[in-house]
Amino acid sequence: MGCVSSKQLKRDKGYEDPNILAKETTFSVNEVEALFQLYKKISHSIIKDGLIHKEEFQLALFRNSNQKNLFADRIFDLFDLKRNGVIEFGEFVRSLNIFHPDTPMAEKIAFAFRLYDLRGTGFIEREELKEMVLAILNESELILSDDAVEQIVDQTFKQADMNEDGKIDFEEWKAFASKNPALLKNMTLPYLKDITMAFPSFVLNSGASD
Amino acid sequence: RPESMNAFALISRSQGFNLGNLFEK
Repeated sequence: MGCVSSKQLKRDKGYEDPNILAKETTFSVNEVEALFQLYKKISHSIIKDGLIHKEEFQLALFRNSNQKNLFADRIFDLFDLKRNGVIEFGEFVRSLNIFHPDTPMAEKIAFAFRLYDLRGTGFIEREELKEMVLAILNESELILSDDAVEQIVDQTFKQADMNEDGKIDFEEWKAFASKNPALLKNMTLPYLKDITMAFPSFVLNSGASD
Repeated sequence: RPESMNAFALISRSQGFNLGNLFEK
């Protein structure tokens, strides 16, 4: 008693076969199993049901389960591929795969577009961009006048909205992001290259080979 | 200077995007 075998852990809700996940992603089987260590930690932090709830995601990101953040909300919603309010293990791995250093830039550009298309209209609209600028100002406790915010949004639209129709479509975003790769820096997590180093215990115990 | 700021560069700095925090022990 008191010792939970890896077989029992694997029956957690939302668990998915690492072999399948490794086939679909850049991760090896060992790396998927190391990611399971991280997943397990986050998904048992508040509600111990083996699924990542929004409060648990916020706790892992901010060390505070009540910290509201527009962008964390967006990331959570996009990771929640089944749209059932929780992130399952397979969703966690497939979504983090986009942030892998070896994942093609095109996938990162597409993910960032969905992230910024707050209302899912297929465009990044002026109002959405303004809402996001206001959110980051609020988060960083920076105070700018409404005029200054309008100027930032206008300037950005001047650069990105090539056909000047007042919204940024996917092709425009692709061109803009390709010209400004620094905008996608947050779409790559160097940690994912060394995930088995960060969580080595499972690799030693799992016996999985690639 | 607001006119030289890029909105996407600003918002990409949000802590909400800092998924590296998930890996901090």
